[in-house]
Amino acid sequence: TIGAVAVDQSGHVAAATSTGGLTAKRWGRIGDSPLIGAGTYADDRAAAVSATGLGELFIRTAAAHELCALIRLGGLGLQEALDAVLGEVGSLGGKGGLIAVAPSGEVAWGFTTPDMYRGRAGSDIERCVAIY
Amino acid sequence: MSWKLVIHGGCGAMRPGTVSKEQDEAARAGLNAALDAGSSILASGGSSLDAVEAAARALEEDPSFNAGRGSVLTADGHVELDAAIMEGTTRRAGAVAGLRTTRAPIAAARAAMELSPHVLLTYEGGDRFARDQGLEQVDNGWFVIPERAAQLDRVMAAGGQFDADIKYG
Repeated sequence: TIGAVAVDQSGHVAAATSTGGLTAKRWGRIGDSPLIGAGTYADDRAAAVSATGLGELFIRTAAAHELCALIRLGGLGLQEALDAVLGEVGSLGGKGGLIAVAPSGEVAWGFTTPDMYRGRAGSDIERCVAIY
Repeated sequence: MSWKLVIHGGCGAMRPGTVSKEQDEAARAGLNAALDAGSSILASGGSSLDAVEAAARALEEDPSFNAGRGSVLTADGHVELDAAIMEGTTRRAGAVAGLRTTRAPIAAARAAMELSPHVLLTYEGGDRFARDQGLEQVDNGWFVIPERAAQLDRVMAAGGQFDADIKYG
């Protein structure tokens, strides 16, 4: 699974996620990536979010929308909301990662696996590419 | 106003010691290429929607990642592609699932958002819609790389269980 979130110079956010799914999947199984609100969500009132990991648990927690709701309705900060959602996914037995960006320009990521391919760039932040 | 771009290339499959130096370098190069693709749009005042599509397209084309070319295989050995895109201003969204011949799944998702009245389009109908919008169609085998075929063989030899541990991305 791959994903991208961005905030542009007008303060608008967007999210994109794309995947081949899980190895050896059967029965037309679809994970969270194409489900708006689960693996992908964007709302200028909160954040843009993209997920990766065990899709079934990101669906059940409505992870991407939940992260935005925790900000919009719960008043949480971006990283705080991201960590809370990953904690909820974990409490149901799932693992994976999230990336997020806010209209304010704040960025966040987190993962509960040993690794996540990730990168970030910006007009006023150092570029970073990492795996572990 | 500043701009920001954050990307991921998946998780769970790259335990230390399971990724060769070449794979590590190839993946980092792919992540940097995706950052370049999206950053050039944002730095020149372009939209976050164009930027995330460009970054995702770069990663879909890169066989290091489980999306587009280099995707994992289903139990019967073909590739099925899912993608979604969403913009935060009006909360328009587009998604595709189960595509087999559309080279750029994220572009198909955007076409669903901008050129159809729907959000999610799936399987043969989704590919047919993408083709009708002029998006490139390829043979399903174009998405398959030997490493993914070998991973499928290992999973099937072990009983074909659901890869809940996301060992293979």
